[in-house]
Amino acid sequence: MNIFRFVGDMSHLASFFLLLAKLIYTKSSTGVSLKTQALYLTVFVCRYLDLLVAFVSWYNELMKIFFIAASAYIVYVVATSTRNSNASDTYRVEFLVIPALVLACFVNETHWSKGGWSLNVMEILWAFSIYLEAVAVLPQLKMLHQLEDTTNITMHYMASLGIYRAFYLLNWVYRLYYEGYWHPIAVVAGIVQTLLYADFFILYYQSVLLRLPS
Amino acid sequence: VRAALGKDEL
Repeated sequence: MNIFRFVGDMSHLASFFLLLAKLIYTKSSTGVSLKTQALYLTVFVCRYLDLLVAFVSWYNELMKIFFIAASAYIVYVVATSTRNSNASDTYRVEFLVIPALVLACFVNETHWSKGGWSLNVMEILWAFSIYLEAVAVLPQLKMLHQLEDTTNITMHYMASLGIYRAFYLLNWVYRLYYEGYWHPIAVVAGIVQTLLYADFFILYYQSVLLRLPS
Repeated sequence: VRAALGKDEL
């Protein structure tokens, strides 16, 4: 575990606490895209199926369980929020899910010559989760651009997700150099995912960091 | 099983 990976993970963890704080303390899910949160839940469930068959470390196990549980809770809260104005949550997610699934069927890390079919299905689902995570923020980004009164905490949530992605890129550079670690599917999808946040960070800079006190 | 299908990241 290098420092870049750890900072990335902590930023990812912080994003959950920021979103949970927003939902619990403001008692409102306004500005939170249910579609993005449902996509993240799908991502974590598909990727962490290996919880059932492999043990890496307690750190990994606990983080995976937390990510699944927290995103499931967030989806539940946002979906059942009576004051949720989801009129602007209009992204057509089938345009994200179906291409990600098709791509995962063709570009994945399966080794059909070894391992059972279930492990290879898990590999396809792992690739699917990587592709889906790369684009899962798009419904949330669309909402941010449409809503005027975006609360700062939602913006900080997005910023911590963007920082998480950026540090994972640094982590991959470090691991490639020092460990020869190379998962091109994750790296290419990670670059795409980080680039999507570049658009957000311009918005963040203009609307949060440059916002004049009123 | 090869550790997490060779994947140790989140």
